[in-house]
Amino acid sequence: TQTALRRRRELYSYREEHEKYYDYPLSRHKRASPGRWPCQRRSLYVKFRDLGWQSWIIAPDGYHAFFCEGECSFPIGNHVNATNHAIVQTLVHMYTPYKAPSPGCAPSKLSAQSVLYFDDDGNVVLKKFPKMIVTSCGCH
Amino acid sequence: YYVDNGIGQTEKVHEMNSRDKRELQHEILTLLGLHQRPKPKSSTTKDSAPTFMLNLYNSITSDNGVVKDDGNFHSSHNVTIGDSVVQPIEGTDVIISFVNKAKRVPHLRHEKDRTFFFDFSDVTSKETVVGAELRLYKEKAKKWKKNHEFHIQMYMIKQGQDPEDKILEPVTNVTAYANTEGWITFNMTRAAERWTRQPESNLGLFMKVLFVSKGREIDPNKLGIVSYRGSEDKKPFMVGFFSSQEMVYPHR
Repeated sequence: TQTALRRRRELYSYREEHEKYYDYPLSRHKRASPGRWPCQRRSLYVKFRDLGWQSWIIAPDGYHAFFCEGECSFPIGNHVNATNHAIVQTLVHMYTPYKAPSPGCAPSKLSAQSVLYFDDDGNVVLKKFPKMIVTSCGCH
Repeated sequence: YYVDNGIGQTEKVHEMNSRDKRELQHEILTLLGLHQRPKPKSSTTKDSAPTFMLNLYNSITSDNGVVKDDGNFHSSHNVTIGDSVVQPIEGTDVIISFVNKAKRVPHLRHEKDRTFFFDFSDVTSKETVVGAELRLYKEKAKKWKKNHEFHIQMYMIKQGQDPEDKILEPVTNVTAYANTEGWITFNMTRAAERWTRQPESNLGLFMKVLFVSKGREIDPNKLGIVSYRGSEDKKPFMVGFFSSQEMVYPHR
């Protein structure tokens, strides 16, 4: 009975937690602490001009460093791209939160980035960097 | 730092101090596989090689340099420069355009209109040559009738028995006419493979132009081939297509 009560309480707290950010307005994200919103792709842009690199990087103008951020918690089905393992992991975490961590929010699809730059000799290099751009995020 | 706030706006969230900027520079340079930021003496994108490479870049990438499709360079990603079409070879990870450095090489600088030196010393053994091409611009030659035929022959310069001896080994040739105008492409894959495997064997290239009907050699300038003296956007250059066995990414 004690165990059932504890589980129900935990389940309730997860539902409550979920409802807190389920319809959370995105514009309020910056006021919330990091990780209080569901797993999603965010973006951070580094301008090469700001780094003083315009003399050698020809293209692109900057690095669009998308990243994944947010929580993966019950019910996992509402999160983007949750793997089967993430669902099992959520249940295990729900019952034994201190033994198993909740699933992580991580890139589920990556694409390549090309950079065009001058080397020291004035040769021009076009290099492809695979798996450098986060295309989508998911719970793993 | 600018962060996308999720509702189609970008917000400035952090102004970096100079120390943070230095650290960020180091982080990105490491990701690019560079030890330090390159310091090219000349970095104009109006020259022939940077223009060619920028066209190539624009044809194979969408906005922000993201490679189209599945992340591979494809033969469908054609780039047209003047009247010539370039097809990036499949399996290519790195494309490098090399500028002609014949002026700086003692045994070549007396024949600057006919010689080429492309420095492959920075190409590592981890990179495999998928293809290479030399690109020369030819203007119309008014001295001859338009249908007069010429053979442009490229030779690899090899070391002879004496240190002063140099041997010419034919690599490839192209037939052109007096009225031909535009970029002429020579397949230099064999030469690039050798220079990558044995950098010390790279002694440069030599060009001969043969007037076919007369059976004699002529000055390449008279046929309208643009040399180091020509306009910047028509200067010769070489393009190497490489596949990289191992992209070095430090574990973080």
